Amino acid sequence: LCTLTDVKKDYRMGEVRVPALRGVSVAIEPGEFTVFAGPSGSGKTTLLNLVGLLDVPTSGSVEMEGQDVLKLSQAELGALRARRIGFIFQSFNLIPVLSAFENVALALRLAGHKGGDRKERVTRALSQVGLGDLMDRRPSQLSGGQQQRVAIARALVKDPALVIADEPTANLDSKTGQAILDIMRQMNEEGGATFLFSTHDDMVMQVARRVVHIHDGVVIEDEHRTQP
Amino acid sequence: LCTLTDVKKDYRMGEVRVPALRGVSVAIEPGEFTVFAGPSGSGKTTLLNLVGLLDVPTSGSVEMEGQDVLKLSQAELGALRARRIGFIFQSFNLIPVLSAFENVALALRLAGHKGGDRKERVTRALSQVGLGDLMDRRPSQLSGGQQQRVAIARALVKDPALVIADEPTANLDSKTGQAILDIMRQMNEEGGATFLFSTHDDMVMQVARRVVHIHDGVVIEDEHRTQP
Ligand SMILES: Nc1ncnc2c1ncn2[C@@H]1O[C@H](COP(=O)(O)OP(=O)(O)OP(=O)(O)O)[C@@H](O)[C@H]1O
Ligand SMILES: Nc1ncnc2c1ncn2[C@@H]1O[C@H](COP(=O)(O)OP(=O)(O)OP(=O)(O)O)[C@@H](O)[C@H]1O
Ligand SMILES: [Mg+2]
Ligand SMILES: [Mg+2]
Repeated sequence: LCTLTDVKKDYRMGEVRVPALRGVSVAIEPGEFTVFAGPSGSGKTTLLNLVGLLDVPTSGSVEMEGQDVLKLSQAELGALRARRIGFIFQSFNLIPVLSAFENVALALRLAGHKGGDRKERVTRALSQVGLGDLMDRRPSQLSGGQQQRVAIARALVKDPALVIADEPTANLDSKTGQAILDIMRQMNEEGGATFLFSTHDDMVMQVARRVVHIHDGVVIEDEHRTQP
Repeated sequence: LCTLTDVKKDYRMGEVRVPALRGVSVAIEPGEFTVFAGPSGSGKTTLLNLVGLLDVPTSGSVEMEGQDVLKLSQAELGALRARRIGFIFQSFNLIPVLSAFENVALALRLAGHKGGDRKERVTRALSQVGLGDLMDRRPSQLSGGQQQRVAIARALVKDPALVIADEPTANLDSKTGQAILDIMRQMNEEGGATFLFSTHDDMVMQVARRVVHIHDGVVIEDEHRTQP
C-alpha cells in the first residue's frame, strides 16, 4: 500500500537543521493493524504525516499504491487524502465554527460522497463514538475526550482505505478507548481497512499485529506478531 | 486549602442548559496528592477549572484559603492564580509566538518573581522535563509530548502552593511520564505543594494518595489511601 525508502525529514529553523527522521525504510501492506511506538519526540507524528501525504520527505521516496508521491500534483495529492485516507490528528484540528455534525459531514463531502444518506452516515459515525446526543455542539463546548472522538468520527465516516491515528486514545478513559478500538478492529478485519497508529497507550499496543519501534528518527525494531 | 460546597456548574448554549457538575462537595487539604478520575465528559476539567479559579460556580461555594471566591475582585482572583496556582491545561494553551523559554519565563514574571535568577529557574524547569536543548523552539516546532512538557514546566517553575494538572501525561511515553511524576512527588513530599490531577493514566492513579471518582457531574466515591 505504502512504501518508504530511506526517508529523511529535516525541519529547518533559519540556519538550524533538525533531522526528525534520519533514514526510515518501511513497507506497509494493505490490511495491516500497525503501531509506531517510541518516546516523545522520536519522530512518530513526522512519519505519519509523510504516510498520510500531509508532508513530503527531504530525501528518499514515499510511494502510495505504486506512485511516487513527489510526482503527483497538489490536486492529485489532495484528492488522494480526501478520498482514501482518514487522519486523526494528535491535536484534533477540528474546525471551531462548525458543530461536531458539520465537522464530520464536511469530511464526507470532501471525500466525494454523493449519496443521499449523508445525514445517516454522519449520525452513525458520531453515535458509534458515543456522541449521538452532542452532535450540535461546537468543539469549544465539548470535553477534551469528546473533541478527540469527533476527530475520530470524522476520519472513519468516509470508510477510508487507510486510517492514520496519531495517539487517538490519549484523552480517553479505558472504557471509551476500548470501544473505539473495537470499532477500528472491526473495520480492519471485516472491511480490510489499513490502520496505522502512533500511541503511548498499552491497550492499543496489545492489539497491534505489528509494532515498529522508533527512536531518535530511526527504526530500531520491526516486530511482527502472529498472536497480538 | 480549598473547599467546594454543593457546587453546581451549568453551561448554557442558548436555551439549552448543560449541567456539567450537579452538586459536588469536596474539601482539599494542603499537601494532598489527589486524582480526579472518571469517564470522558464526566466533569473533571470543569471541576479543576473551578478549583483553579478559572471559572465560577453556577451555585454553591468555592472557598480558597478561607475566602469565598465569589467575594474576590477580578484583580484579586488574577493575583491568586498567577502567584499561588500552577495550571497544566489539557490542551496546553501555550502562546504560539513565544519560545518555550519565553512561555515559561512569562509565567514566572506574572507570578511576581523579582529575582535575578529568572534565567536559571526557567532553564532548570525546562531541563527537568527533558527540554533543555529545545528551549528556543516555538510550540509549532515541537512534538505533541514536547508541547505538553512546556506546559508542565510553565506551571512548576514558580514553585506554586497548588498545582492543577489536567491529564498531564496524555501525550507522554511511560518513561517520560514517570520522570515527570517523580518531580511532582518530590515537590509534594519535600516542598509541601498540593497536587490535583485529572487523569486516565494508570501510572498516575497508582501514586495518588486519594482518588475522587466522578461520574456524570457528581462524586460517586472518595477513596483515601494510606498506601498508594
Ligand atoms: N462550553 C461548554 N458548553 C456546553 N457544554 C460543555 C462545555 N464545556 C464542557 N461541556 C460539557 O460538560 C461536561 C463535562 O465536561 P468536562 O470537560 O469537565 O469533562 P471531562 O471529565 O474533563 O472529560 P475528558 O476526560 O473528556 O476531558 C461534558 O458533557 C461536556 O460536553
Ligand atoms: N516544525 C518543526 N520544526 C523543528 N523541529 C520540529 C518541528 N516539528 C517537530 N520537530 C522535531 O522533530 C522531532 C520529531 O517530532 P514528532 O512530532 O514526529 O515526534 P513524536 O514522536 O510524534 O513525539 P510525541 O510522542 O511527543 O508526539 C522532535 O524532536 C521535534 O522537536
Ligand atoms: Mg506526536
Ligand atoms: Mg477534560
